[in-house]
Amino acid sequence: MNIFRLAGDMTHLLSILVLLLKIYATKSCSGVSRKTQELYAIVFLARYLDLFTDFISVYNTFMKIVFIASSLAIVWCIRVHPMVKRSYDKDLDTFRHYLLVAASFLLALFLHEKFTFLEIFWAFSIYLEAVAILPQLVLLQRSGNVDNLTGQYVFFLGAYRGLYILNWIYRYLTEPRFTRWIACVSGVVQTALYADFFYYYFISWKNNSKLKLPA
Amino acid sequence: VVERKIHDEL
Repeated sequence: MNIFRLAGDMTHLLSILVLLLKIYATKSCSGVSRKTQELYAIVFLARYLDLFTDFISVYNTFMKIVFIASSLAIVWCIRVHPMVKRSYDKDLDTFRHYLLVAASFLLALFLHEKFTFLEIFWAFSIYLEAVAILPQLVLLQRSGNVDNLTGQYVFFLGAYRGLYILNWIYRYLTEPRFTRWIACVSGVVQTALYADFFYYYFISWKNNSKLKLPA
Repeated sequence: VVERKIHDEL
């Protein structure tokens, strides 16, 4: 475990905490894409099927449980909690996310490290995570105005991806035979999706103004 | 020696 990986995991955790805080404090999920949250829940459930078969460390096991539980809790809030549910605007959240699920699974059937149940679901989760932010980015772009906590949520998620790339560069330089094409290529694609958002995030930060995305 | 690949990242 290097400092970039740890910082990446922590910003990932922070992004989820920011989202939970926003939903809890405002009893509202306005500006939050339920579809992106459901995709993340699927991502974690599919990737951590190895929770009971491969033990890496107490840290890994603990974080896996936290990610699964928090992603399910967020989906539960948006779908079931009476007050939060009312604030969900399904007319803004129209991305056809099932296409992402189908395409990711199809890709995983062809591109995987080994043709086993766990490995195919692992590859599927990597591909799906790479594109899971799309419904959220489209929703933000359609609504134009982004409230502070939602903006910070997406910012921390993007930071997590950027730090994972630094982690891979570090591991590539320090570990013999560090090659993970599936994770690294998908990770770079995923990070690139945030480029546009980051551009406007930094402009609003520099000008000390509210984050606005162009239509 | 073929090493079993373990996904050690989250």
